[in-house]
Amino acid sequence: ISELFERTFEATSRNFEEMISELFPGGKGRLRRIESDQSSKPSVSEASAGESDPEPEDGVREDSDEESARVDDGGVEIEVTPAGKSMRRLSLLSGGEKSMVALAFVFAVMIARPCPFYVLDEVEAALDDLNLDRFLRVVKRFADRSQFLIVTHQKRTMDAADALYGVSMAEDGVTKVVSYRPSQGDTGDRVPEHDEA
Amino acid sequence: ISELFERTFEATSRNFEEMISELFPGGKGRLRRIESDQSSKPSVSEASAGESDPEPEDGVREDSDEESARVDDGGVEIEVTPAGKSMRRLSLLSGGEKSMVALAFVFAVMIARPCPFYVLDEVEAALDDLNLDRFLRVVKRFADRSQFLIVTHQKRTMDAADALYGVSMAEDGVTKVVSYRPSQGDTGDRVPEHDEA
Amino acid sequence: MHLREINMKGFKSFPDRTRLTFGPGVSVIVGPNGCGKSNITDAILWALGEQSPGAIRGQSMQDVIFAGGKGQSRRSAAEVEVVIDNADGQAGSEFSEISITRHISRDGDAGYRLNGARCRLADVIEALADTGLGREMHSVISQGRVEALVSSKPRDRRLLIEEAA
Amino acid sequence: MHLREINMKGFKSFPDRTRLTFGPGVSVIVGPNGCGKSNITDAILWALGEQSPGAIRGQSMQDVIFAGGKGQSRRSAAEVEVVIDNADGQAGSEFSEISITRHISRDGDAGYRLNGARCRLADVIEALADTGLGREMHSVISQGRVEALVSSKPRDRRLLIEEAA
Ligand SMILES: Nc1ncnc2c1ncn2[C@@H]1O[C@H](COP(=O)(O)OP(=O)(O)OP(=O)(O)O)[C@@H](O)[C@H]1O
Ligand SMILES: Nc1ncnc2c1ncn2[C@@H]1O[C@H](COP(=O)(O)OP(=O)(O)OP(=O)(O)O)[C@@H](O)[C@H]1O
Ligand SMILES: [Mg+2]
Ligand SMILES: [Mg+2]
Repeated sequence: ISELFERTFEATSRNFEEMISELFPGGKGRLRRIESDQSSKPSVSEASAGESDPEPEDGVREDSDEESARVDDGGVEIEVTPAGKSMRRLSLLSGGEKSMVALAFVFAVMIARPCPFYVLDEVEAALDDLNLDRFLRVVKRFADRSQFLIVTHQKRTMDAADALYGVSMAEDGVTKVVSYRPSQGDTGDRVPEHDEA
Repeated sequence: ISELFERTFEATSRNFEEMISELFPGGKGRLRRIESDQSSKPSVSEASAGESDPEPEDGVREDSDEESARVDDGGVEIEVTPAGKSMRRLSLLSGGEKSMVALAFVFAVMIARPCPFYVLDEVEAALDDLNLDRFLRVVKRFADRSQFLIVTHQKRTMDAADALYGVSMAEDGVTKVVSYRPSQGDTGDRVPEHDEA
Repeated sequence: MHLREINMKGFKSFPDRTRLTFGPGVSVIVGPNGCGKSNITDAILWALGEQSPGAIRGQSMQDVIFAGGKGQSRRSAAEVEVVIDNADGQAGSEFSEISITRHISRDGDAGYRLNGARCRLADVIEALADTGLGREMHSVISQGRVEALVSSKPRDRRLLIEEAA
Repeated sequence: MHLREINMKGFKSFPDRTRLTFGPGVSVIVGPNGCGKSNITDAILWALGEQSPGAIRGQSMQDVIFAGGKGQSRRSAAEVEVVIDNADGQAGSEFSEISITRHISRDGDAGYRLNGARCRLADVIEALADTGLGREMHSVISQGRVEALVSSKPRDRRLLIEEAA
């Protein structure tokens, strides 16, 4: 089992580094495996002081069996350093930065093993326009591998849709799906019916 | 002590009902005091089934001293029924509805006893345009009693500002306040200096 | 493979049978606050086996049953069917579609159906494993939960990667 | 009464002395993700006596000290001063302004100053009580915390009302 996990972890970790350099231009990110006795604590990427590149926290790597067994069922730590900043605790990142790191992680796992569909409910609510465009660019790139259902109030996200579903609720507390607008290039054979069968 | 609390609770409760009818047109809301043994559980406004008006949950009110003592140091329950819906658990409300209920509560307390200033950090991120306008209308109305500092990404909130502060961060991870734009009516004597003294 | 259809009846703010059909690509759902968008997200999570009422914003699973509205009486049961298109045969099964239905009623009756036949949760999970959705359902991010991925425990993140393995 | 000035030095992403001045009315703060807007909210909360590192997104109070950036060395201390304009004499004190300063350094030295004179947290809280800000600081709603008011325990809501009493 750990052979398969090892390979998937390596792939996800490489994908994560790529995703972070795309979503945080000039920034760096990586996934790190930690020992099982550390992994039940909330994420505490140690503050690495000073302006230099964060010291890799490997320290002295003992390759003993015991060490690798503990790492085998340990957790995964996320480390991200936006451009120009020194790496610090994930908790100190801003609201928008945290959303982007989370999305980078989801996309990293997705590239390693895509799911048939993703449902993203207002995941971009904290993003500014620049980060929203970066996020939408990634979604559009992967839309041929996986389906995306996105709930949003953001106009830019609506513009990125292949199909747009308008939902409303009358005075009676009942939800109705009121409209469906395929994007201009639609062949038409995908027109869903929304019947209150 | 409970005399003062009693009066403030009554005032806040009336304010809350008014705020809810303004922020949820056609909806109803109230604050209810509950006994101390119930108030440590997270809010669980009981689902009241059916389409009729929610049954006031007073049941049989014993006016014994013991009862009133328990209510005296008990908590405060929030009940809200948006227009056309039957009252249910607060947890079932939508993201935007929860934000509006929370803001109604803050404004209700504010009317009873205004603070010198309020800092609202992206509190309107979940709101649609209609609710955002309702929120901004209330803020503008109270802006002569209390000062508001609002952090936002929403354009409509920026338009409502008396003064706008632009913040940015260069490659060095240092925040700079780059611009200040008093609203058109400004007499000019409020121009703040942002010096890196 | 993609999510082709969601059929809801008696679930949250959908008292009458409502069918939503989706194509591949990017489908975007919009509407005012409180109109029922996130209830659709909850319907998918619930149909695919979600066990925690808190994950679909209730205190108990019965909270998913339509509780009434102006001129609308409450319903006695809720049912959601999710149809996954498998025309490309990616999922292990030979069916051209995988249909998963979950129902619950106020009298406590509750259960699942896989392609029409009654089954257990374990069968649903197995069918999902073949599609790559897995148990952790990390492909559904509910409203307000995106940052939780960053503040979650390292062990939880490992589970997501393990599932993809 | 209003918040007239915030002076920061060494606090989070403000390594050098930075002064922000505000008038009454509605002041709106805008800027890209991660540029330091919520750090201003944290500066106000911290200066006025916040005791929990989690409320200002740190693991320990030392996390508020500027930790360095490209070409910027880390600082050894952080200090924030909040100046509340009391020209209308609303707050009990006879001063025309109330200045509250908090500082912390890496060697563990930490403390408060009220109108320039060293004081304890209890003195700060008393000065705030006169202004109506109170201990619960419900007038500062940090990013992502607005919905928490609705899901908070009934006892916590009572505290907010009690404070206004
Ligand atoms: N069991 C139920 N019966 C009837 N209505 C319900 C039930 N559960 C939830 N609702 C209703 O659904 C509404 C919430 O819908 P939902 O969360 O999907 O809104 P939304 O479109 O996502 O809004 P937002 O944009 O604010 O996130 C609530 O107002 C609630 O009244
Ligand atoms: N002690 C510290 N030293 C240096 N920089 C810090 C420190 N603490 C936090 N920061 C930096 O501050 C940034 C976060 O700023 P902040 O949360 O204010 O952003 P924001 O403008 O609110 O963004 P958003 O719009 O995404 O909410 C982080 O990127 C972090 O690097
Ligand atoms: Mg929603
Ligand atoms: Mg912020």
